[in-house]
Amino acid sequence: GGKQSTITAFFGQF
Amino acid sequence: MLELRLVQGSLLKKVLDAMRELVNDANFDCSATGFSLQAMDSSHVALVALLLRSEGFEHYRCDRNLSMGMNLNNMSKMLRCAGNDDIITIKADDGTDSVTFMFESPNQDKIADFEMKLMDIDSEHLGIPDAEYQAIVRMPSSEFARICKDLSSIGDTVVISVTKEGVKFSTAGDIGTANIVCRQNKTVDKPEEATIIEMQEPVSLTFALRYLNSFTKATPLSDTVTISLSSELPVVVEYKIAEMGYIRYYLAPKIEE
Repeated sequence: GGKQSTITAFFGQF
Repeated sequence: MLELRLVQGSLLKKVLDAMRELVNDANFDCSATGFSLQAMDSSHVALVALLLRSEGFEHYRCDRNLSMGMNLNNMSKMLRCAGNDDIITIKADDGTDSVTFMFESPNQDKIADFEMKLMDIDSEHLGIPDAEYQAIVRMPSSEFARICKDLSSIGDTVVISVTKEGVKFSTAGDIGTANIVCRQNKTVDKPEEATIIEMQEPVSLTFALRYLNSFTKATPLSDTVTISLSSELPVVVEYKIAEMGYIRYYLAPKIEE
């Protein structure tokens, strides 16, 4: 099913 | 000083039920705009964003921006003590380490207050960029919940594909495979029963069903759900909260190794 990515890989820290 | 009075108190109970499987502790942010929250699950795979706009409250007083760290299970334990028809008021004073939930029965014959300790929570606040999505699917929330539940009995992941034919949910597991296709259907008696697909270009993404099933805990908040998909972006699963705002879930896709 592929490798699980994370939200932080897409959205930058404020 | 903070004082938020919500006539439809049961809504707050539903909001908590929609988040506590995913998030243990979170900061609730209070500002002139409204009562909001942004939190990730412990593995940083999913993010939940809640907004209850100030206009949706019968009374909304927030003298200055305030961030209140709460354990969602403890908050839920307290809110469960409110009757479904109760009016709920959230109160906090500046500089205190507690929040008070006041429950009033509709005919004012019972008034309860529950004080809960606040926590210090280190949370990352992420900037969510505005994105153009390749496909946006709106469908009945109960239908989406049913699909996620059914597919999770077959497999662990779902491939969501949008083409001009419709939206396809596919899974595979040890016992076999399953495909569910929902076609656009605008010719229904009630608008909330429609399935509407806005597609700029075809898109196909893979997600862990466990998280999508957690998102469907928000089903009691809205008759419809909106699923926004773009390749290389987390999916957005949005439940609008009538007259108040929304709860949005972002889920990072599974990527081919």
